[in-house]
Amino acid sequence: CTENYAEKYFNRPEVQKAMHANVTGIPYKWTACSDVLIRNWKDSEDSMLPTYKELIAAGLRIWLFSGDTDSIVPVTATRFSLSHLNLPVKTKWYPWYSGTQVGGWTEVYKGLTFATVRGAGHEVPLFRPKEAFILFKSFLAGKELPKS
Amino acid sequence: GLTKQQKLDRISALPGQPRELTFSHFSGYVTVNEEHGRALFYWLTEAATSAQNKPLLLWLNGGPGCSSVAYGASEEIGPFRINKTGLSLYPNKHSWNREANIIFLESPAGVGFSYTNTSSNLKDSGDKRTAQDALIFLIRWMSRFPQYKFRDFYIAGESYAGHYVPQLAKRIHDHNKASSRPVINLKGFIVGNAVTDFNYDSIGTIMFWWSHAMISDSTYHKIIKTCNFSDENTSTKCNEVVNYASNHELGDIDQYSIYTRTCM
Repeated sequence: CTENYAEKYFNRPEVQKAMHANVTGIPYKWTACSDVLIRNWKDSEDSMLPTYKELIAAGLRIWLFSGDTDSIVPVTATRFSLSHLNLPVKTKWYPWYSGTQVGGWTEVYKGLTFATVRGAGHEVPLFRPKEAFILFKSFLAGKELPKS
Repeated sequence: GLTKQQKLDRISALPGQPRELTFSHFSGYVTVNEEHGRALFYWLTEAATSAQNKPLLLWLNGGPGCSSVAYGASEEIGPFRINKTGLSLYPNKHSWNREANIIFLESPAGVGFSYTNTSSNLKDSGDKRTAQDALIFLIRWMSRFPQYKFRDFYIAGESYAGHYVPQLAKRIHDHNKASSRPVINLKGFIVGNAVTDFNYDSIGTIMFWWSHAMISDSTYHKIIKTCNFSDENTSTKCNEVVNYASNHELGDIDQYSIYTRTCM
């Protein structure tokens, strides 16, 4: 329900003033998602895999993660898509740890790291904030996720 | 040492915020298209310690049409969470601004506080223009905050940002090729539960529903037999059987987190 709290907060005039927002008087309420944009979206690439190939070749650090209780873009969707990149494995599949708990599983490919986050839904840092933070720190440091 | 524009953008205090903040934050608009009057709204939360030595991260959410500050900033990685009355904020102890300076971007124009003076822009948005506007935003934003030029820069996001993030990364990469010393020092990106490939994502989703016992064997086999997700348009029969699964078998659950109660 946290989205509803945001709808209340960001529509308060004093919040908008403090954030220097809505200075032109937008003719609609602040809302988390724009239904008009969703309904009228014009171009959407069928597949991002060719872009991934190009960016991997450019040497960017690329990580994908997946909360494993999401059924909108679930872990099997991401794994199935990623498998079609045919990337060689650098570090074999292993469970990564958050303290004494399994945070999820991960595999490091050449050019891309994939990790799951156990018990997290679509918004991973909402459901598993500590584990998401570990993931982020490892990503920034360019290190593999902790094995213990 | 703030410039005049930075002072104008600086947030002195947010209504209901926790008393003491150890970081600075800024928000405001950057025009990305003068002709149509498109301007994007950003919210920068600087790192809690040693901001000048920490990298810069841009966060985008999904949708399309939902990359607003409701999600990444207020529910997930931002320094504040909003309480249920919508009147006060409380700190997020796992905020990502412990490790990086973070910009949340409401994108494209028409989302959140971001706006356009050309109403038809709300009906002709798409991936390409979103990426182009985001690139222009970044270039202009870095002119406003030159201390972030050449800083290690990363992009993050979730869901439909599986399109936005790599598309923006590619735009930056192409833009940087033309420069001997690129201002946007893009190092990489990280995306969660990302929309990646319509065909494979769709098959993987049906597999998840079945393997997590959310749909029956019979419905699973019907979907696999009926649907060809590699087709540009899904067939009526396919839609019918997927709708049956959604309406009669998945039940009244939160599909974004299958073991969580739905919001009443």
